[in-house]
Amino acid sequence: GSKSFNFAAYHTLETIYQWMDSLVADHPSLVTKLQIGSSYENRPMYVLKFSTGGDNRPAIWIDAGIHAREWVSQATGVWTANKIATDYGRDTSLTSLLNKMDVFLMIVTNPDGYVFTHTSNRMWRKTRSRLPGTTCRGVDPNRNWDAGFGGPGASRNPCSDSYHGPSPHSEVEVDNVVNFVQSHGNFKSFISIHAYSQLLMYPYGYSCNDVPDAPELDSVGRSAVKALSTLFGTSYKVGSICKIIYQASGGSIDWSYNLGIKYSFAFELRDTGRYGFLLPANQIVPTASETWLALKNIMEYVRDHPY
Amino acid sequence: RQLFVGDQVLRVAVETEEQLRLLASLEEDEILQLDFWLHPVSSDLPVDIRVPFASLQTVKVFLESNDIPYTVMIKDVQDLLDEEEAEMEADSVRER
Repeated sequence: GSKSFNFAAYHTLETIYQWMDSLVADHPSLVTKLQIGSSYENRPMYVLKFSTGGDNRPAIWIDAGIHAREWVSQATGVWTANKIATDYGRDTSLTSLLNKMDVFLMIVTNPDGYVFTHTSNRMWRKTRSRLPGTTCRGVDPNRNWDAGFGGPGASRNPCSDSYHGPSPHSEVEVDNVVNFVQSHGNFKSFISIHAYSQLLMYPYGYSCNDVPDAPELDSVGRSAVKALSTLFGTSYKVGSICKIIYQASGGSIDWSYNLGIKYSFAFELRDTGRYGFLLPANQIVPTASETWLALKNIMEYVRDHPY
Repeated sequence: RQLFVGDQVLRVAVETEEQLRLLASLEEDEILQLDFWLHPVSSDLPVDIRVPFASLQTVKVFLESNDIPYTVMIKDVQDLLDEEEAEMEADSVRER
């Protein structure tokens, strides 16, 4: 059952998917599991929907694990799903949020890549799609969105870890999310969870120009990381992708922002400075717990600032 | 399964634009098979590079000869992966 799950451990895709079923079974009036499509290797892609009812309410999108090897991201997704389910009805603020809005959480956005990190190459980052004319496999799914596609900060080399792919949304994993978000039509926030290097970013990545909402997004981001740091003092940098890491085209939150989802953010989670992607499992719960404070802060802001 | 025996992760503290340029040239060298966990883009952030064992000496000599400071962040990637896998196995047995 969902209650006996060890959140302080990394798990296989199969275990995570089984756990999602147990979470739904334990919270049937709040959580449902939706399949939004299948991956290149035909694995189901699931989104957990947290909803207290209503018809197509304004919603918040959260995805984790688009880069396969960033394991603390998927693990944080699991912990966060459990937190939302168990705190509903106990935490006044979260309860009021879920009484107004829905939350959609995708824990493993790149299932093929995640399985590959467990079975063949722990350092794998991309999807597992095949392309004619090359033996190299996979596309960086965070360079594959239709937002400055093929521009600076993405590689045209299929063997590169930041290969943008043959065309925008060529990766079925990206296309599935795009279709779901577009057909829903009422997302007010889009949050992607990556790891590592402790950053909270907003658009753009493909351009170093400020987005029209940059001052507000900056202020929301700073408030969120202030909340995050209250738990363990972890420090984050806040800014646009281009200005605080590097110019990177074809990213998910640039796409969502251009679609009209104003509150678009990307997290790079905790880095102890010693392990990089290989963050020990005993760091999962501390990382997820502090991240939750930032996520909640952003979600509350979105709830209180309808547009 | 791909192994990473002897691979190290180096954390490079970039201080100048010239050092950034030199690291970017390393990134373009496909023969070295370097895996940049953090890319050379700004002197505000460290640059983390997973260096395969076969390229380790070349990369360290390159950094030292160009006075680019670095530390070894992970001494042997495979050791960490072995620990991670053992821990996962122990957890799954405990859960069963």
